Amino acid sequence: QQLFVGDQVLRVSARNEEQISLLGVLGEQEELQVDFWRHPNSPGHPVDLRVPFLTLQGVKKFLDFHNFSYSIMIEDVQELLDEEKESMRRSRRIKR
Amino acid sequence: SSRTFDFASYHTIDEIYDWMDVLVEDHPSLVSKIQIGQSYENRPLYVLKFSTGGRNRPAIWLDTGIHAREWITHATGVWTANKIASEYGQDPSVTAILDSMDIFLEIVTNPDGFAFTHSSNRLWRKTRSKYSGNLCVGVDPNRNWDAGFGEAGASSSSCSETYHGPYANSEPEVKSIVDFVQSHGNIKAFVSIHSYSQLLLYPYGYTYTAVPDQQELHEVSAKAVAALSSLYGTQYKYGSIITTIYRASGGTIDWTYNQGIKYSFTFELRDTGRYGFLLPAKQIVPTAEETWLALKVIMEHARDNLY
Repeated sequence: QQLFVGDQVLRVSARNEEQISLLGVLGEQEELQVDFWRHPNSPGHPVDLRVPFLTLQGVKKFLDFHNFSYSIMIEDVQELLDEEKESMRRSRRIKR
Repeated sequence: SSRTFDFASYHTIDEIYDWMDVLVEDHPSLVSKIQIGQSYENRPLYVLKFSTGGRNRPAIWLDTGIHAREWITHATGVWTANKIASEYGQDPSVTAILDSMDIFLEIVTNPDGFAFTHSSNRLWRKTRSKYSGNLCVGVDPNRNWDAGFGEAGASSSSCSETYHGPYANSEPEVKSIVDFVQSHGNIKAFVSIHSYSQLLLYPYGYTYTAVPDQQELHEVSAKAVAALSSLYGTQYKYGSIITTIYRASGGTIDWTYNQGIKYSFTFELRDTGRYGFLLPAKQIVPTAEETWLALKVIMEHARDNLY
């Protein structure tokens, strides 16, 4: 089972078309394994990226270098997945 | 039973399929289950049919879960199925819709992907098909329709989340719906439900050309979104796919619109920007409740404006 320990979801804001294109470039770098949850659309629209723990530093460096403003939307994806799993387990137990 | 089912929890495909049988048992004169095909991994593709009789009535199609990781949509589909069944004979609007039209609802539109999200990778989006020569598994079933297929707004790389597949309708999950829609021939509204980002969209996604019915679709969207927001204040945007979200080719409702289904819409349900595809289960019922209000507006409009 694939785990997502330490993976984060970053909410990035692109200020202009140039930054939108840069996010496209980021997505094309397969080694970074960025998973776009919300794709780049137009300036001002939020873009959400799930970034694996192993490439997090590289992606953040890229965003900083190109002066993107971003925030961490999900600090640790696996923590939420564990909560989800526990919630489903609890629901099944109650049902029985 | 359908009464003890926990609608406020996420469920596996087996639980959902079992529950569908219970819903049919509980409402035998209204609900039936039909199989429209099989997935790549040979799972049945089930559609719930809500009908009060008559042959080949005008119909409304709803689907959820074509993107596997969008769990809130399957959960909304389950809640909605129960709502349709329980409101017939109670709610005048639902009763009037079902007295003149049929409703088809496919809850698990991408069963292989959905099963995979439960067993192996919670964040899987695509189908699970394999093609020789492809490095990666799966096709984005919302880029696999024969509407601008393979143009900008889809990827030719099998490893991409938006891989369009080797040819239009290559995915049995897509082809089964195509065959069903074409053989039915009288579907008047088609709503495909996704998550997240809180949008109600109409065609097109593959071209900036406005659809001939743009004004009407825009007005219906405004009304539907107003109804949705009235419950919990959830903010939605609406418009054509390409102007509101991004260019996307080979998309579901572009194809349905081109087939003559005027009332073709796609939803992007909640999130508010905190959880993405991992929306907590306690938000299932509120999400489904607000979505239902918008769906009713679209269904009522289709009922009152048959063409």
